[in-house]
Amino acid sequence: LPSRFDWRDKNVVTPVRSQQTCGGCWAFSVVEGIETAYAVKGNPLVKLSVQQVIDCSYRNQGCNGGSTISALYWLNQTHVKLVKESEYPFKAVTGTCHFPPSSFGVSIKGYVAYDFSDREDVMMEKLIEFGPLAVTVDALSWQDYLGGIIQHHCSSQEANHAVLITGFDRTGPVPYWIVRNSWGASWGNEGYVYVKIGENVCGIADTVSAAIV
Amino acid sequence: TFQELYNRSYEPGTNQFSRRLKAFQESLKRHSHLNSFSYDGNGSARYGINQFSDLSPQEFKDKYLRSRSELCPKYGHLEDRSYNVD
Repeated sequence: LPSRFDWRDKNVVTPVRSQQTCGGCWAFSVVEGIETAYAVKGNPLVKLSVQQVIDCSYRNQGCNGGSTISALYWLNQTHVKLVKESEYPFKAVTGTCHFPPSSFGVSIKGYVAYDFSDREDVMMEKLIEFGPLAVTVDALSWQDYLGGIIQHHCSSQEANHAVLITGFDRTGPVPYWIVRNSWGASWGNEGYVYVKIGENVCGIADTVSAAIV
Repeated sequence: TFQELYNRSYEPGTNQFSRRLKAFQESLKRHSHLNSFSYDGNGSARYGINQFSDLSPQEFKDKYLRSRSELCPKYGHLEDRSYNVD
């Protein structure tokens, strides 16, 4: 494993988004992971529609909440093609599911979902193998986060927020995950948060998933 | 300064202003507590005023923390054999 790895360095990560007051973090993390997985395959980096997943993923509750695993299950079962964000833009409220006429769309071939608690070493390998990892975390204390590496003030097994791990850094005294959030680029480290590796901090390794494109 | 920085317009004297001021003051207390765990030199997280500082923790949770978790199988060495792929 390299000491540092970040999918952003490969130019396969779209800019940080803002979910505004929509509780659709679960859809953001899944769609953003698919964007990168698609680009890693040699395709252009394209912003895909989060709103499509919010509106159409029937096992979830749109802006009122949902789960990354349910969204991936739905994408895998239905083979729905995610259209470009420009064709199905984000509205920050749950809307009616519709299918814009589009020749372009990205569907997934499958997904993986595991509990990597106490196996964060393997989780690093999987990040490189599969692409960014959608994870759920206890993010209550993230309300006040400004920057630096989160090492305290959150629990495992109490997940309430979904985010996307794009990389890790083990070059300093405290190794950390590089985590993309969906609260805009002005939050945290230009929209990203760092979480200590190795102690399942905030439950970051409890529910880990990735789409296969 | 907070209102200006984060584009809020709470009219002094209104209920909303009082509620937001109280939430903001509670946030400042919380930041002190959270930062007391930070140590110099190891990159510990810093906590302080940001766009969420006028929300109570419950309001923040209700608005932004709407993901539910699902139990996943523990990763084992044999797990790689069973990718969920057609």
